[in-house]
Amino acid sequence: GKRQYNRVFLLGFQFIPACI
Amino acid sequence: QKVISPESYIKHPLQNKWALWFFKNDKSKTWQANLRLISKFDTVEDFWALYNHIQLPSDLMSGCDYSLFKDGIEPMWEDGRNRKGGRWLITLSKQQRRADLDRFWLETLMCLVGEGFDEHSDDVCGAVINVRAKGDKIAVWTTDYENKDAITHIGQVYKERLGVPPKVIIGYQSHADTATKSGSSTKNKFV
Repeated sequence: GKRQYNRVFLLGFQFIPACI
Repeated sequence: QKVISPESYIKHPLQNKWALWFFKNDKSKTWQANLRLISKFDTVEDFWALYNHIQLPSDLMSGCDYSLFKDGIEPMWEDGRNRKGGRWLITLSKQQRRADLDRFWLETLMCLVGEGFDEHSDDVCGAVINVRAKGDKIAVWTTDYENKDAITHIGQVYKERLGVPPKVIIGYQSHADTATKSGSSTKNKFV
């Protein structure tokens, strides 16, 4: 299926530093 | 020994890879020369890394645009995926720059990268924000102005996500009509 992300899920990652 | 769950180090992949473009109005150059690709991303984490790093639309100089398009689609009418397409257009009053512009744009970005239009997300090509003294505009571009089902679904979801009141009418216009319009307004194919 499609990788659908709602706004609450997306906003939860705004200020989490990503491991690169 | 500790086993670290992949959830803690694998970034969250998006359905599509996206490209963010920036347009700065320099009248000494051609339209295309003023358009620059900023960056591409295909994970939730990289989307925020880019978003958090760049200026908000309300801080841009008048005449500037941001465009977010699926990788491989250029943010212009001439691209093969846009040629038969059109846009849901949100026009903002001058007062809305302070109240709504940045919020609307972020919501638009999240609709795109999160595939918020369900199965009709495949019809989406991208979105554009025009920062203009006479009134800002935000639009979601879709690939085919004849795909009524996709266009109406996208329009309904988009209006709801932005929190635009039901009594406010938004219009969908084909790029062909926008390109050949004679007056200041383009006729709506859907509302």
